[in-house]
Amino acid sequence: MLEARLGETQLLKKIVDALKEIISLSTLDCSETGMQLQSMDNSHVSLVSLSLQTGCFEKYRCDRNVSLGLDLKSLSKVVKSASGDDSVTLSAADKADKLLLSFESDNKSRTADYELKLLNLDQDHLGIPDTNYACTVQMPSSEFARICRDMSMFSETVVISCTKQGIKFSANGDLGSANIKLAETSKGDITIDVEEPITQSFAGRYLNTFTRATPLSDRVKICLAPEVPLLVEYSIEDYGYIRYYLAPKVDD
Amino acid sequence: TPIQNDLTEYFSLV
Repeated sequence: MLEARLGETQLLKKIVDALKEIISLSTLDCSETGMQLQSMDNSHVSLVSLSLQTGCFEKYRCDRNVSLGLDLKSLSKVVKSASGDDSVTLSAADKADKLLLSFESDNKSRTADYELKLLNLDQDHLGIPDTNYACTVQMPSSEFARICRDMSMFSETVVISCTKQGIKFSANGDLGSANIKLAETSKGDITIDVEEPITQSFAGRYLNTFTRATPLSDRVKICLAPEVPLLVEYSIEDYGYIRYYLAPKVDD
Repeated sequence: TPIQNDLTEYFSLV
């Protein structure tokens, strides 16, 4: 059986918020090492991968691997009903058809138990090869969210160029054009590692959706390489991550 | 205008 307790429901709320705009149904695979989830969006343009190692949890027990087919909209409704500082325990039997969520208030005076019906999902899993990225940029996640929002006012396509001098985001549309450049800073809040300069185009709508994960981490890592999808990674409390992959736009 | 590539062009099914 599975029993996993998070000290604060706030973390689960943030994770669900980071997933539900991209995917509506997904399987959460639980094993003794933690929880994993991987899904593509309906149009097969982006993929989200979530990993939570046991260190994310106050208590974690999973005797046998269990796959939980989740409707994220339903999970979101349940999680919204709890207070952020409640603790939450997820539990499921070995061949479960439901997930139990038990919320407990700080002073233990209020408990709330929910049963969520599980779905039998037949999901494709993709193998993501290890990639030696040409450019790796780390910046404050709020800065990345702001740039993605500002770019999307100008065009649905955002061009990202990365050189040793910095990373540049550009958008060209009916309104005009926008260019935002960031250089590496000495205090280390922006780091730019470039093996080889790169310029690629991406759909701004997806980049914007990825920034729903901003509350999970102060920092975001952006990795680019020729001919491979963009990787946008938010770490989760030292023991996990949410990674978004986005296929580039290519010239016709 | 650039066209959107499909992610499955890059990652294989396992």
